[in-house]
Amino acid sequence: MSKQTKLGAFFKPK
Amino acid sequence: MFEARLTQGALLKRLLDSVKELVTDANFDCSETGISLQAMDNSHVALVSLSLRAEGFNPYRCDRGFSLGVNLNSLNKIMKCAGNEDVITLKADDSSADSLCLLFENSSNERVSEYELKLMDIDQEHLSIPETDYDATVMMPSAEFQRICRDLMVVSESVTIDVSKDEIKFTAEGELGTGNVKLKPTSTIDKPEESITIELGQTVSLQFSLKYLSNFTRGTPLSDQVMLCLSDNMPLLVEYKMDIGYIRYYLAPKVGD
Repeated sequence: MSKQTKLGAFFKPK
Repeated sequence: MFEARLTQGALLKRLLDSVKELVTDANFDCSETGISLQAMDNSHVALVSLSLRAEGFNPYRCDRGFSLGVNLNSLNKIMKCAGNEDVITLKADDSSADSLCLLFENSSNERVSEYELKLMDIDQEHLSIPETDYDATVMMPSAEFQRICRDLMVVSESVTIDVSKDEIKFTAEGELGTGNVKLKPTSTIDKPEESITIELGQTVSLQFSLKYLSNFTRGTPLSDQVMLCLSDNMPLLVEYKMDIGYIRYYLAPKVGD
C-alpha cells in the first residue's frame, strides 16, 4: 500500500 | 485604493471554480504587478498558486500592496450572480479593507449589480517553491488529461505516471483489475492545441492520488493545453496557462508499495 507524502517535506515556509 | 476591472468576467468565474474544491479560505495578495494567491488544501498534500498580471485588467490600480482574506465559498456564491458576459470589477479600500466590492456590468451596461463580500483575517504561511529543473516536462491537451484522470479513477485511487523519451504512460491498479493509457508525442502543426510534447532530462516514474489530480482538472476550461512537470521525489506540477497569468497545482507524490 503506497503512502501519501505531504508538501511540507518538499516546500519550506518562507 | 484597489480597483481591478476584468472585461472577460467569465475567466474569474472559472478560476474560482477551479480552486473552490481544494481551498476554503485564502488570501488574495494584491500589488502593483497584479493579484496572486497561494494556498494548500487542509491535508497539506496539494497546493494551488494563482497569478493574474495587472496588464490583464483595465483599469488596474493598487496604490500599495495588501491582502484580501476571502472565504472562497462565499466568493463563489457571489460570483454565481455574475453573467458569463459580464465585466467584473473588484474594488477595495486598501487602507482598511474589511470588505471587497464586486461590480457586475452587462455588455450593454443597462444592468449593473454590486455586491460586498465581508473579508476575513487569514493567517496563512506562504511556502517557498524551489525553482526546479524538472526531469520531464509534458504538454498535452487539457481535455485529454482530464479524461485520463476520470477514466483511470474507475480502476484505482492512485495513478503511476511514467515518462520516457517517446511516451507518457498512466497506469492504475485496483481491486477490479488494471488500466493504463499511453500517449506518444505528436506535433500537429495545424492544431497546436492538440499536440503532445515530451521534454525529457531523464526517465521518471511517480505515483499520485487521482482524487487530487481530478480536482486539478477543474482548471481544464482555462486552457487548451496543460503542462505536467515531474522530477523524482518531487511534487508534481500541473499548470494551466492563460493570457492573463496562470494557475499552478502542486501535488505531493505517494511513496512505497
